Amino acid sequence: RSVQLSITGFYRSS
Amino acid sequence: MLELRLVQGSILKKVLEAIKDLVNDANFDCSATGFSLQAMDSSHVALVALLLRSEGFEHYRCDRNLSMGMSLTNMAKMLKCAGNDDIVTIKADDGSDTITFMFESPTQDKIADFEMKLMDIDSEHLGIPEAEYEAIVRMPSSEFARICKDLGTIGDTVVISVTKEGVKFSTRGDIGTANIVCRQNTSIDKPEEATIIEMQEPVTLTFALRYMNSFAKATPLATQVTISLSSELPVVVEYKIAEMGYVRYYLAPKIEE
Repeated sequence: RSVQLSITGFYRSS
Repeated sequence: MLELRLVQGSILKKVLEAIKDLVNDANFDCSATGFSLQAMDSSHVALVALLLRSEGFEHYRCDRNLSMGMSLTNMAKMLKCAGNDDIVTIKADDGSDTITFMFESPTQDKIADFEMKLMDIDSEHLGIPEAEYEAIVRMPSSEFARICKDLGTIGDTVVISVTKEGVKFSTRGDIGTANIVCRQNTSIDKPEEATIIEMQEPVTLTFALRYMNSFAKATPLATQVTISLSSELPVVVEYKIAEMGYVRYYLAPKIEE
């Protein structure tokens, strides 16, 4: 089963 | 006061078509550098970053940094009313809650202005650090669009795999499987048809095709697309806008649990 990662898990709020 | 005049108004029309399906509402930022936008899709899986540099405009006046919230659906509706050869001017007064798009026909015999309401949008701005990518593929944008469209009829996800043999796009669905391999092809007489692969490390990543097909809406903006991949990072799909800037899409991968 594949899970979709979130973009916010990679880049921080600036 | 903001006044931006773009002789090739069709660029703005194409930009809206390229982003409006991914993002509904977004803040456009205007500064001395240019006209830009960064926004995530509603599920926070993909991010789009647009830059139209000030030097690319025939006239660029932006007295102070402005952030203007716009409905991209409504903006696209207004820009659809501009002719492909029209000159587009974007105007806004300080403190105004509207923005005006002015369209001039090339012969100046028709001038239209459309005023659109701005909106307050709470959006999260992400810092995207510069990264070294393990593999960078540059290929014709129409070829990439075709591959995503074709694979999307068979499966929901695409596995992109870069090796020294080339770049492989694979999918799997109820009806079967598909694999498309594009090999390096440095067409010297037709650079727009070249496929160039710069690989430091072989890399394999899985992505949702729905998003890739949405990114491919930017195809009319550039003859080539650049796909940057690293095993620990979102993919970057970039369409350069000649002389002006870019539309970049970032997409988080899918992982096996």
